[in-house]
Amino acid sequence: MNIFRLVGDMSHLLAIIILLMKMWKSRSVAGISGKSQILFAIVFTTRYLDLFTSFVSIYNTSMKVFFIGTSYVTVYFIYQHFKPTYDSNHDTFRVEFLIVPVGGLAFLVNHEFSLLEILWTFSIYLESVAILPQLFMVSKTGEAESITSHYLFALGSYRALYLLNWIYRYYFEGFFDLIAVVAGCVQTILYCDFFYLYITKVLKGKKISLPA
Amino acid sequence: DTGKTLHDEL
Repeated sequence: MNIFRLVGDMSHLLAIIILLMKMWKSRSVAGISGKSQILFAIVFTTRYLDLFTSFVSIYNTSMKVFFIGTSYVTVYFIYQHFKPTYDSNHDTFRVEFLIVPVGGLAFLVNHEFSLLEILWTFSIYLESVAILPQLFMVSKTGEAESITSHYLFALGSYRALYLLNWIYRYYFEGFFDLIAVVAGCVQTILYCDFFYLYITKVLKGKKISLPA
Repeated sequence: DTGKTLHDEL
């Protein structure tokens, strides 16, 4: 465990907590894409099936359980508990355009042709694009609340920090996972436009609002 | 090789 990975994980954890707090305190899921959150629930479920087959550490296991658990709570909040506040009219990204190609790719390009490994690969590929419905929603409504921006920033930073972690692990541990690295780069690139807006607007006290 | 890949990251 190096500092980049630890801070990356903490950033991921923080993103999830920010999102849950935003929903709980405001009693609203306005501005949040339910589709992205469903994709994240699928990502965690398919990736962490190894909870049943291998043990890495108590840290690793508890984080996995937390990520899976909170992803379902989030989906429950959006589609049940705070459903009247869910803005489905603006959450219109067609997720099948992500799931089908990503599923096909995981089947074709993986480390090992086994069920668990294909599902792990699927989750890595899917995670890299899972934020697209959310980014699409922000661009469609042309705005994002500050709290939603903080959530997106923390969530995007996590994979960017993992890129540094992989550089570190390559040099100091000889560890290299091409699938994770390529997907991590794609994931981070997707956030670049948002990172720019976040730094130039949100950090200066303005909320993100895009020209119509 | 046991054919099992261990993923130690989250």
